[in-house]
Amino acid sequence: KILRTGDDSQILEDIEELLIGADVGVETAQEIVKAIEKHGKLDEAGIRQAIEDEVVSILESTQGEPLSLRAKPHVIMVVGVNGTGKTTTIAKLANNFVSQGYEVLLGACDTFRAAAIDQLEIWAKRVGADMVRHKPGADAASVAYDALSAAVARDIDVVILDTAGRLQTKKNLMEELAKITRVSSKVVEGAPHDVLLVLDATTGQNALSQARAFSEACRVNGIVVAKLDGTAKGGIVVAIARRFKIPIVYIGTGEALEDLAPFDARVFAQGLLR
Amino acid sequence: ELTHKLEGVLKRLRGQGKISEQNIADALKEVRLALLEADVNYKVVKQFTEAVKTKALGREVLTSITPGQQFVKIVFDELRNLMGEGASEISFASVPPTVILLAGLQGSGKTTVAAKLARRFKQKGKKGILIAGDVYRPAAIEQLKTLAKAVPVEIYYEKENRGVVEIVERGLEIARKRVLDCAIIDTAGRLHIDDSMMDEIREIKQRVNPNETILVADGMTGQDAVSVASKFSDSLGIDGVILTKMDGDERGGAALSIKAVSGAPIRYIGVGEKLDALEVFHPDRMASRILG
Ligand SMILES: Nc1nc2c(ncn2[C@@H]2O[C@H](COP(=O)(O)OP(=O)(O)OP(=O)(O)O)[C@@H](O)[C@H]2O)c(=O)[nH]1
Ligand SMILES: Nc1nc2c(ncn2[C@@H]2O[C@H](COP(=O)(O)OP(=O)(O)OP(=O)(O)O)[C@@H](O)[C@H]2O)c(=O)[nH]1
Ligand SMILES: [Mg+2]
Ligand SMILES: [Mg+2]
Repeated sequence: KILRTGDDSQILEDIEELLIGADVGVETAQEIVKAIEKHGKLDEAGIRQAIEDEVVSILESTQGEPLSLRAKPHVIMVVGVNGTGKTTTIAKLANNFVSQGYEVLLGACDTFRAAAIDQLEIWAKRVGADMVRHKPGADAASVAYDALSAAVARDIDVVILDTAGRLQTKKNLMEELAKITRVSSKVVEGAPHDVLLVLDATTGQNALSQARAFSEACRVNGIVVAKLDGTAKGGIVVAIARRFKIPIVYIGTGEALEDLAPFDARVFAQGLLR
Repeated sequence: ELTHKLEGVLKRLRGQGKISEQNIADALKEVRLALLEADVNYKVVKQFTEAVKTKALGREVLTSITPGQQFVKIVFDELRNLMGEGASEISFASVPPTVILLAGLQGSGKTTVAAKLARRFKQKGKKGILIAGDVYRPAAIEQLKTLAKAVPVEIYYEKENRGVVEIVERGLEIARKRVLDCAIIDTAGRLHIDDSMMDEIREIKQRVNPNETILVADGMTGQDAVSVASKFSDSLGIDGVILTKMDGDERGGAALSIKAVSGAPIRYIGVGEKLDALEVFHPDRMASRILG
């Protein structure tokens, strides 16, 4: 995208619009532009670089290092609103661990959505992971309980719990997530060791509300941005990083098992400004 | 919320005599902010505020005794203009079956919408069939079968075939033979920038000639709504839109963006995961929701 040439303020205004168009949000976009004003006079290339650096610094300011195996079994719980890519992301993560030689077990805790268990089962078979399931309609926390118990008994390295999509405004469903984490910690100390929130890159400002509510319900310590292979830039994660300091760990770049990449702040920031 | 903010901005200036263009500019800033926070695309916001500005600079607001109220009325009227007149449900063809083709991005809610539409039409006494046009996603057919059973409504699928166009044609053949009222085609989620997948759905449309091609879009879509809607509109052609997952706290500005770039009416909104959670879209209710 070529910015209009002109004086500084026009360039900054154009960049602010570019950031807004990338779903960074008005408030965060204005904060970013304000932050680089202290650099003094810069040409357009200098301005762009300063903006990119500012975005990188916001993204790198988030703490933590999820996804190293810190326990046995190491338990990862995947959460998020409906249709963001949780189940597919789990398949990709499982595939990574299996190809590194780990024993992986998937917990089919989405006992609600039509064919959710069948979907996960197909992925488990393709990837070479174990799976624990109950009947559709069963209590999600009891599936988690059985999955973790089975993992302990079978000497599993990694357990990944798939959960049903849920809108963050549904109090009872958010409480269910809290219950799953409570039950998990009873079977394996410290479980779930990682709680990953999967966001859809096409989501706008609502992702802030999602980050807040899911964090409150179950200590989210990592974000996955899925569907970045589309045209959406996923800029909302900059606003999330600024406000909630949750690290972004992976990005989803397609529907196949290999379409998962570790998050790179610099590459992401450059993508925002393109 | 916005109405209060606008009335505040313009009320504060009442003691100063006539409302100036600068005052209008300040009020427009509030409108812009509200729309952007609601996820309306920034280009659509620009067009919208320009249109409001032109009207607001007219004599009505500048010399009104209650300029705040006048301004708010202009904003709402302009929004209602953009969003469309009244409710606009899918209308049935005079010669059955009415063929409805669903399209959209991954995870937007198409499969769920397919079953919701089938249920809605069934309640109106229509005989329908669901056609499982997603042959890629693991357990997609199983998902549609489960939902079809829950309505209950007929479903046509082929487990082993990967030729989507043939599957859809065979499903429609059944719908025609049995003189069913409607056939609803579920398709795989696809990116608007995936040429081969866009070719696929274009081919389905050409062969099958649906009465209604519907873009199923996620209600919490942000700025990207413009790229998606314009590409589907230009490449495929859309007759209507269904906005899903509107039962959360998203403001739903994507509705405005999609309507602005595609011109297609929003027919329904999804307001939950259950099959009865489909409502007719009301433009004025949406306008209030977006403006906050
Ligand atoms: N293009 C693209 N599609 C993706 C990506 N991740 C997931 N998908 C697709 O998005 C759709 C939804 O994925 P799921 O894994 O079922 O999403 P989910 O969050 O588990 O959905 P629910 O369980 O219904 O809430 C599927 O069609 C996936 O193939 C991605 O990174 N890129
Ligand atoms: N809360 C809520 N959830 C919805 C609504 N519509 C669909 N969903 C959920 O959104 C998720 C995705 O729905 P699907 O019907 O599988 O979406 P899809 O477009 O067919 O997905 P792909 O086939 O992978 O592209 C599921 O968890 C649905 O239950 C809605 O209106 N409200
Ligand atoms: Mg899932
Ligand atoms: Mg589907």
